[in-house]
Amino acid sequence: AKSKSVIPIEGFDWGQYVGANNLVGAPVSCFKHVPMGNCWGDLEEGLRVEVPNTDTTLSAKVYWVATIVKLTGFKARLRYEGFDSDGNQDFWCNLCVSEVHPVGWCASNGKPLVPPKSIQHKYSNWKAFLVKRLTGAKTLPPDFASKVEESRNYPFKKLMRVEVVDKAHLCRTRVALVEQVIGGRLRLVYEESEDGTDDFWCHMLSPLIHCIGWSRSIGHRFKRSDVSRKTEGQTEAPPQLFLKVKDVDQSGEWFRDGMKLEAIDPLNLSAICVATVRKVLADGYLMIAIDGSEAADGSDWFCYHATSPSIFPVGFCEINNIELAPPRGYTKRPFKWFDYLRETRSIAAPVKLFSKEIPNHGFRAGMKLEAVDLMEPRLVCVATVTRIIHRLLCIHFDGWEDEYDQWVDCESPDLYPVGWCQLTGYQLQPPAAQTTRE
Amino acid sequence: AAEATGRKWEQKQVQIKTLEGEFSVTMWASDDKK
Repeated sequence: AKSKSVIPIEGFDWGQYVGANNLVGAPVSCFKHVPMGNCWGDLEEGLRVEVPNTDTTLSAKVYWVATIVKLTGFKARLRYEGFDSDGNQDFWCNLCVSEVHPVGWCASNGKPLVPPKSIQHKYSNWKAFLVKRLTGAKTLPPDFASKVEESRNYPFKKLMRVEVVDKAHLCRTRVALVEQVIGGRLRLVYEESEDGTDDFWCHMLSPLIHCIGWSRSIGHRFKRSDVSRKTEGQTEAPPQLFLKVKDVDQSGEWFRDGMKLEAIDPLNLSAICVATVRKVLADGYLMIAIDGSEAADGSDWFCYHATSPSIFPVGFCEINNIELAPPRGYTKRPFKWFDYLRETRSIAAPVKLFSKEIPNHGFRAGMKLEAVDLMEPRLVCVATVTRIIHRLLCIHFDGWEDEYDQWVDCESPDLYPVGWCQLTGYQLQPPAAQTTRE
Repeated sequence: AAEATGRKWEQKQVQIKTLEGEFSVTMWASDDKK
């Protein structure tokens, strides 16, 4: 699997990047797992806000009204009222980070609105101007700041114990301790890591983490720790903090060992591969192997839930015009499922067992976002949605070759709106320049 | 989208404070109806 190197962020500015190329950011409402993701729908271009006026000679801090002229994720391009169609003094700010208030906030807090110096003489009656510009316009909800604050609370805390996929052996889980929580992303340090560097990054809603005891309860392989004494302060993360999976009925027709399907390769997320159900676990979980690249001991099997958006029925790629990666070593081209099933004496997993739910996600091809490089999950990178197949998004990392692209579900907690890194204090990986890639 | 998130736009009297004095305007703001 290919992974990227870290690029220093100096010099990258989302506003400039979006403005210079007239790009569109995916709206915050596309990301239900981010702060304000569930109550962003109200915010739109044309909205008026009160912001500090930086174009003044007054010594006291004063404010002025501005209009959102462009909205890109959390970031807004603002224009002070009075500049009309002149965009030369426009500025970008993060609506959840910068000092941006609903109209009326200044009066409530005893702060005066003062027009910018460069347009002070443009109008003789600023009151009449403001009445005309603001009457009937929209402003931020009055509880915007408190909602932002509220939505930035994360239930996971340092020293909580979880079960997480073993990044060196995908077929099993290990106990890990929460070491850091940034914007809902967890840095987990595997128990038994001597120096604390054997870590794994994932979002708290990732399907790769579970409560202590999960592996045992469903029959998943688990690496027992030899840690005899727990450090003080450690607690088990409560089960209710983890992603819930849908209940499934395994009593009727269900997945069986040996059934074939198509699956995103967890070690090469740009590929959807020919795969096999290797073991049926409890609670709807399945151990899946990629045909042709399977270790003899099953150490590279990986666990997907039956309702996972990363597994597909046989024929999904063909129907949707996606390249299906045939099994390594299988030379017959073009790959034909009919022949392959006959030759391997296997059957396709019934179509009705797969999830067909397609959320009204709102993503469009070309939209910009911040996305985790799942091959190096501590990196959050500048990225673009390049293709959409139902609920499946092809994520391209700006500046990198297409071979680094990743197929990601539209509800993945590893996708974030423009400005998320700035909001949470996570380091953003800017687009790669040719020299960096080399 | 506002409907879906439980918010509804409402007309509100909003107070404006300038160096010359205070006045109010009618604007649209959304309230949390959850």
